[in-house]
Amino acid sequence: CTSIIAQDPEGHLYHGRNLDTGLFLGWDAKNHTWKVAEKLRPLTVQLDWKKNGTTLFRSINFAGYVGVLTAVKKDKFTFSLDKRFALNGGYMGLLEWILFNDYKQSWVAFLTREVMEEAANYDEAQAKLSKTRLLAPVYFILGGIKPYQGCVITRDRDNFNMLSLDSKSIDSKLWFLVQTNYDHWKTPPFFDDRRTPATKCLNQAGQKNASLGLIYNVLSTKPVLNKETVYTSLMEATSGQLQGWIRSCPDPCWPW
Amino acid sequence: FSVLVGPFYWKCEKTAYPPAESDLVPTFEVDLDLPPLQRWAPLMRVKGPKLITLVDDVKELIHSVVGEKIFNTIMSNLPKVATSLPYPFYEEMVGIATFSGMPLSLVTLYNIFYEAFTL
Repeated sequence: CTSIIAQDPEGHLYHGRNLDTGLFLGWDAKNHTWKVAEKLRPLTVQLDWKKNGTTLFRSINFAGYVGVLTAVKKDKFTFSLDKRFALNGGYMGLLEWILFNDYKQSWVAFLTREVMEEAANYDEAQAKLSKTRLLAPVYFILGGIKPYQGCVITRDRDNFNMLSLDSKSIDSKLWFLVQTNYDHWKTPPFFDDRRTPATKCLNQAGQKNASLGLIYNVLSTKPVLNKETVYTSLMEATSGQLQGWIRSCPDPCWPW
Repeated sequence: FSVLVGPFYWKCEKTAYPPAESDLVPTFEVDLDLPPLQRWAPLMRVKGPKLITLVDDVKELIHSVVGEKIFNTIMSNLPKVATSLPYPFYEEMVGIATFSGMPLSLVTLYNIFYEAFTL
C-alpha cells in the first residue's frame, strides 16, 4: 500500500492511498495478475455509513468486510491503514486471543471502525489509534482539517512512533508524508522501493501544486502503482469528499 | 517483466488525473440504526456471489501457502474467534453469512485476514 498526505501553501490537506494486496496468493501467469487482487476489484465499494438519517462517515471497503481501511469523516479527519509486516505480527496476538482468552486488545480494522464511528476530531482519533493495545502491528495515516494536521502512526502491539507534518523544526516543516509499508526511519529495501519515486515526484511538482490531482498522479506512477494495486482513493476532510477508482497496471508493470 | 527498462526505472506520471468515470467504485449505504444482523443485507444481495468466489479461492491459496497443520489450526479456531469478537462485529458477520449464503467460519476468516496473515 501507499498512503500520501499533502498540504498546499494555504494549509489545505489532501489524502490519497493505493490499496495493494494479494502478494504471493496466486500469480496468474497468463494474465500477469495476482488472483486475489483480481477478485477483490469487483468487491470494492464506497460505503456511506448512516446514523440518524445522516452520513456519519464514508469509507472504501471490500464487500463483506466490517472493518475500515480507508475513510473520511467530514469536518473531522481522513484515515488510511497500511499493512506493517513483522515476524511476530498478528500471529502472537491471535494466539493470545485464542489460547489465553486475552481479549484486552483490539483487532486492527475493528478499532478503526470504532474510531470512525466515535472520534469527534483529529486529536481524539490520533490518541485512540496511538494508545490502544493491538493484536497486530500496523501503520495508521491520519489527516485533519487544520494546517499540519497530518501524521503517520507506526504501531507495534503496545507502542507507537509518530511522524507528523510538524515533526521537524519550525523552519523545516514537511508539506507531505509518504507511507509505503516500511518504517520511516529505515531505508526501504531495493526490491520494493515505492517511497523514492513517490517522494521525488511530489518534490518535483512542489507544494504549490499540492492537490488531489497531484496525489492521484503520484499514486499512478509505477511502481507506486503495481500489479497488487486494487484501488486508488482520494480524500479531503474539509469537504468530506471521498472517491475510489478500481486500478489495473498494464504491462510493463512491477508485480509489487 | 523483462520489458521493464532496468530494475530501477520509473517516471513521474503527470496525466493520469482525472481518472475515467467508469472506474469509479459503486456506492452503497450501511444503516447503523438497523440491528447489526440487517445492516449488510442490501450489499450482500448484490455482492454475495462474488464474495463466495473470492473466499473459496483465498481458502485454497492460504492452504497451499501455510500448509495443512497451520491451516487446520486456524480453521478449527474460527468459531471461537467469531463468538469472542466485540459487539457488533460478530452479529454483523452472522448477518453477512446469512445474506451471502457463506459459512460463518469463512466470513470470520475474511474479516480477520489482516491479523492472521501479517506474518
